[in-house]
Amino acid sequence: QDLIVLENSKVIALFDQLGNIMSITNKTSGQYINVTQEYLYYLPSFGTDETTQCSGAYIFLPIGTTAYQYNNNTPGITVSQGPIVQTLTRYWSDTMIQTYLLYVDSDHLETEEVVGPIDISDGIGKEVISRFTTSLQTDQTWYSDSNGMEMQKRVINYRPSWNLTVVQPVSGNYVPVNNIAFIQDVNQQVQFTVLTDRSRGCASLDNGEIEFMLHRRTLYDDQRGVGEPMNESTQIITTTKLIFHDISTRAQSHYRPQAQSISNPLYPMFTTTSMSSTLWP
Amino acid sequence: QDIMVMRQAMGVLQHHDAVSGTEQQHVADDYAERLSIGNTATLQTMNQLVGQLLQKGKTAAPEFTFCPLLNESICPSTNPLSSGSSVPVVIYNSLSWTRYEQVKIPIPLVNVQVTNSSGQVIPSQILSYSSNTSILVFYVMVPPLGYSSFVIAPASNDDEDATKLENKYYSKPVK
Repeated sequence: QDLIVLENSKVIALFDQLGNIMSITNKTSGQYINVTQEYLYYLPSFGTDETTQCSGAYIFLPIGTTAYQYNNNTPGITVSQGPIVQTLTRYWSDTMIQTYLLYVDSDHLETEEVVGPIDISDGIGKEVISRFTTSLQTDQTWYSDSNGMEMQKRVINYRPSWNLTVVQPVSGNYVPVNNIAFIQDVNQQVQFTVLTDRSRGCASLDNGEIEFMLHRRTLYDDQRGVGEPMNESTQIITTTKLIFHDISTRAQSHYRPQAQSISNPLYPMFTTTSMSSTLWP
Repeated sequence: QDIMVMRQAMGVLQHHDAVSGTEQQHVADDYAERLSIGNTATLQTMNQLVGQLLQKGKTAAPEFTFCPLLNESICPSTNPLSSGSSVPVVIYNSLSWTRYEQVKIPIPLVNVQVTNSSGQVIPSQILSYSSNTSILVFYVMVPPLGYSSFVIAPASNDDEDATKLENKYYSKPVK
C-alpha cells in the first residue's frame, strides 16, 4: 500500500500504487504541485447530419467534448533505483508503455512514451492525448511557443485580434507547441513547464489543465485536399520533460537550453578497437 | 559538397505539406527516402571528419558507425561488445555551450564499464527493459561544438563496480 517515490537532490515525484503521478516537489524552493496525468482519446468525427466534415490531416474535429480513457486495464509497474537514474515503468500493452525517469541532480522529471499502433478495430480511429491536471489556478491561460522561439499567451475561447465565435470547444482551442508549453499560477508564483521533443498540438481546456496531442489515427479523408485518410499506422516513441518551478527570470531562462538540448541531442559515434580502455583515449 | 544532398532534401521538406503532415502517404514515403539518403551522406562526412581528427601519425583513420535510431532497443554498433571487443564512442555536441548530460546507448550485454578520456572508470547504469534489451546510461561532459570520447568495454565480475563509485563525476553541474 506504499506510495512510490522518485527523489533526487532537486525533485520529489510521488506516485500511487498504479504508477499514477500524484505530485511533484521542487526541493530547491520547497513548493509542490498536485498533478495527475491521463492518456485519453477523442473520437474523430466521421460526419454528422449537419455536416459531412470528417477529422483528418487538416482538420482536428472530435465528436463532442468528451475524452475517453485510453487504457482501461491496470498497468504492470516496474520501479528501478540506480546511481544515475531512477525509473518507473507502466506497461499496459506493447502499444502503450510509459516510463518516468529521474536522473541524479536533474531538476526535471522525464517521461518516455511508447504509443501505437492505434487500434482501429472500432472502424473510427482515435486521437490520443496526454492530459496533465494540476492544482494550479491558471485563470484560463496557458503559453506555448509558436515557432520554437517566442512564447505566446493563449486564453481559452479568445483571440486577441478578433471576436471569436466558438464552434468547436476542443479543437478550437488547440494551438501549436514546438518545444515548450507551460501553465502558471500567478498568485503562488509557480509554473508547470512541459518540454516536448517534437511539434504537437496543445490546449488548456479547464483550470489547471494542459493537454497534448500524442498520436492520431483517423479513417476518413477530411476533404481538404489530401485525398486519403490519415491512417497513421506507426508506433511513436516520444520523450517529454516536466519541470515545476517558480516564476522568475532565472527560471524562465533555464528551460530554454533544456529545450534546445532535446531538439539537438548529443550525438554518439562508434568504432571498435583492440586497445585497452586506458590506452585508446 | 558531400552534404549537399542533405541540404537539398531539407529544402524540399520546407514544402508546406511536409511541415504540416498533410501529404499523401506515398509523398511522405518519398520525403522519408530523401531524408534517409541525405542523412547517410552526412554520416559519411562525419565519419571522415572524426576519423581524421583521431588519426595518429600514419595510422589509418578509424571507421565510425552510427545508431541514428537510439530510441530503439538495438544498436548494431555495440554488438562487438558481446564478442569481447571494446567499443570507443565519440560524442558530439552541436550546441554552443558545454553540456553535462546523460546518454543512453543500447548494448547487447549487462556487464560493462565505461572509461572516460582520462582513463578513469566513470559511473554507469544498466536499464533493462526486457530480457534482451539493455540500455547503458552514463553522464558525459562535452565542450561546445566539440567532442568527448569514452570507451565501453565488457567487464568481468572482478572489475571495479561502476555503480559503487563515488558520485563525484556527476556532482558538479555545469554553469
